[in-house]
Order: sequence, then C-alpha cells, then structure tokens
Amino acid sequence: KEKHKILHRLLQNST
Amino acid sequence: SLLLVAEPEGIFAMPDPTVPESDIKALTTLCDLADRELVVNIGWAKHIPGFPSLSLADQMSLLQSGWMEILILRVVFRSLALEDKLVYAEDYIMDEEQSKLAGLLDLNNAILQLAKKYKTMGLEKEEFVVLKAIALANSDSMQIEDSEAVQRLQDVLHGALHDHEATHHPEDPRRAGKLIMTLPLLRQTAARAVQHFCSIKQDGRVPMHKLFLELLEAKA
Repeated sequence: KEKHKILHRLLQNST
Repeated sequence: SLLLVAEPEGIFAMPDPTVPESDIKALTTLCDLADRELVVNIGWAKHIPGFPSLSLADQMSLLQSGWMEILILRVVFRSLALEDKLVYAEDYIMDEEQSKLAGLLDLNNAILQLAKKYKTMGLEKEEFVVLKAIALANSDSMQIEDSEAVQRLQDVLHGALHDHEATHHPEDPRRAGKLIMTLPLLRQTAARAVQHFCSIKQDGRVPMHKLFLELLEAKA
C-alpha cells in the first residue's frame, strides 16, 4: 500500500 | 444523469512554446497531461454511484487496473468529430505526422481504430459516460476483496446502459451488446499504451510525474 500513496491520498480526500 | 453531471471538463496540454518540437517534447507533454487527467479521473470515479461505497482497497485496485482505459476512452470520445486525428487535449491534437514524430504511430493507430468503431455507431455522450464507468468497474483486477460488491456496481452500470438503449434506441435491440463488444479492443489498446510508456520510463529520457509513475508501476 505504501507504494501507492498518491492514489490512496487522492481517494481519501473528500473533494 | 449522475454520470453526465460528474463528467469532467477537458484540460489543456499547454506544450512549452520555448522548447523546439521533438519526440521528447511530445512525450513530456503527453505524460504531464496524463498525470493531470489522472487526478481528475480519480475525482470523477468518486462520483460514480456505488463506487465510494466500495472499500478503499477495492477502489484503488479498480483504478490501478482501469486507469489507462479511462484515459484512452476520453481521448477517443474527444476525437469523434475529427478524421484520423486524436484530441489529447483541446490544444493538443495529434495527426499522423505528429504521431510518427513522437514514436506513437502504432499506438495512435490502435486508438483511431477504436474511434472509428464508435464513429460508425454514432456513440452518444450518455453511452460514453456509462461505458467509461463500466470499463472501470469491469477492469478485472486480481486484488478485489469484495467481488460481490464490484459485481453489484457492474450490474447497476450495465442496467443503466440497457435502460438508455431501451428508451433511445428501441430500433436496435443489440446496441448495448455492440457497445460492450468494443471493450476488448479498449483493453488491448490500453495494455499496449501501458507497455509503451513503461519502456519510455525505462529509457529515462522523459520526465514523468509521480501519480503517472505510481500507476504505471502498478501495471508493471
């Protein structure tokens, strides 16, 4: 999961 | 209706006017464009009814499998009004000569083959937005945790396509099936594109942003 941190962050953002 | 509302605006490529034309410049422009489009597409995915209810891990898995299909389908739809040209962005349209210069002739020809199919069918925006959501929900990731939830999402989108065709194209009861039958060429073309950009990445001559790299690596 650490490898895909940008995708993870963008999906978690509420906007 | 929700998918039509969720459909993002086109973005601009803005190639650097101070840099002379070259394969590296064209590929740099496309990789930068792809990176920005990916951010937009992740935001879009969150508006697909049912997608945000999937686990975060499954949302990630679907996007990691389907991102290139989404990018290509968007280019294809933007290009339907033109002949033998691909509208990567409103300010970045590639013809055969530019494709050759960028080393993308084979890939762009494959994308044009897909555009030709949709042109022949007269693909509508309603069909395009559902097909794009179906491509994501049907991206066949091997890592899905809750495959029943993903199946339900596929069923809802598939149902929306059938409802649209039943009301708008009762003269052609096979239209939904015809549209679904274009998805293998989309999958094949996306795989080619990923392969091509992976080898460009290996060459190391074209700068790539982090999200694009991250998703390319997810496919490697």
